[in-house]
Amino acid sequence: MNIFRLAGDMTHLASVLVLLLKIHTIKSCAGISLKTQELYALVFATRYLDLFTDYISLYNTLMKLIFLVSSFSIVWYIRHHKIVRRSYDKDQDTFRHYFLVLPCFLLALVINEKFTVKEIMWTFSLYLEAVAILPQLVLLQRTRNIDNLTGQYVFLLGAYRSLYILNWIYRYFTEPHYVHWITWISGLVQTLLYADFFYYYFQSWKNNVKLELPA
Amino acid sequence: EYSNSAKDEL
Repeated sequence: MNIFRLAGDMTHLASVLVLLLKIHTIKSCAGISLKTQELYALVFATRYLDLFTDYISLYNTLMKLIFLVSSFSIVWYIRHHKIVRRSYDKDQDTFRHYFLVLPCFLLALVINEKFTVKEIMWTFSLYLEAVAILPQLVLLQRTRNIDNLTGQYVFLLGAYRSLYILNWIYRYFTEPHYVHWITWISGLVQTLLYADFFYYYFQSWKNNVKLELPA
Repeated sequence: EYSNSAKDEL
């Protein structure tokens, strides 16, 4: 465990807690894409299949449980909570996220480290995580205005992946044989997807204006 | 073997 990875995991944890806090306290999910949340729940479900078979550390198991519980409860809140669901704007959140799931699964069948069910599901979860933010970014473009909790949520998600890239660089130089192109490339693609959002986020923060994304 | 080292990440 290195500082970049720990900071990345804490930032990732903060992003889901910010989101849960927002939904739980103001009982609203305005501006949040349910599709992205469903994709993240699927990412964790397919990545943590080894939760009960391979024990790595208490930290690892604990964090996996937190991510699984939080992502599924966010989906539950938006879909079933009697007050929250009313603030879900399904007419705007129209990204056909099933078009993301299939290509990621097919790609995982073709490009993977081992052709086993667990490995293919794990690789699928990496590819899916790289594109899972797209429905959310599309929704933000559409609704144009971003309330600061949603902006912070997306910012923290991007920061977590950027920190993981530093973690991979660190591990590449400190651990022999630590080479994982699939993890690195999908992580890089994911971070690049945030790049333009980061740009506008910092612009609004620097000029102290409300965050506006160009149409 | 080494490939598992990517699995110790979240």
